[in-house]
Amino acid sequence: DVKPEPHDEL
Amino acid sequence: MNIFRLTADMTHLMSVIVLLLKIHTIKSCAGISLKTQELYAIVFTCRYLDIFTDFISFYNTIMKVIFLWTSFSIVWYMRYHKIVRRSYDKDQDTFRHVFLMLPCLVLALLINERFTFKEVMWTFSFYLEAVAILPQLVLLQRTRNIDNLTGQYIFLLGAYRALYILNWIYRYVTEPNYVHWIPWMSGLVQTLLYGDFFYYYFLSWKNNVKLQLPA
Repeated sequence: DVKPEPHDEL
Repeated sequence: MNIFRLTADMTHLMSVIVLLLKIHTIKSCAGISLKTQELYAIVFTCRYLDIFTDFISFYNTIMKVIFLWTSFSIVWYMRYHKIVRRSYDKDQDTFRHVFLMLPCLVLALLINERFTFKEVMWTFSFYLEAVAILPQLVLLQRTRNIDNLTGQYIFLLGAYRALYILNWIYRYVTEPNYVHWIPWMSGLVQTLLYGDFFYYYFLSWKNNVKLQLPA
């Protein structure tokens, strides 16, 4: 399964 | 990264610096709600669980460390520093913040983007941050004299989220299928909660009078 993209905001 | 988000993060950083300056230089936390500070420490802890697993950029990691370190330092100062703690008004700062945390946790378990521990904690941190300012606003209503640093701190803390909304609009417009309803709705509620504070803060600035919230 594709790894969801991490949250890039603080 | 866009100018709205960078300005927002710098505004957020400024709010923390203003508060730390107040506490560290005049050794006073008068008018500051420990409950709100504790909620913010929880918000950052739950939101930055990925600090060691997902490297986004140096900026992202450094800012996470700064927010975690400063939020826990402020709580430590207000709880344990022998001089600062004397100016903490615990009789007025009585908001039961556990009543804020439980509904946010339940909501995060029900409404989230992915049902994983880190994602639910991340979602919980957004719902909690939206209401974290409430104990501070209640304390402001009760304490009549709001000193300038406290007023500036709250103004900056509210302004950072308003700037994030501009960032989210900008990203929605410029990035294909960038949609994150959870931060958007939480951020909107958070900013609206500052509404009347912004109004009275603007009046005090325009009329050049001391900031007073109506009882």
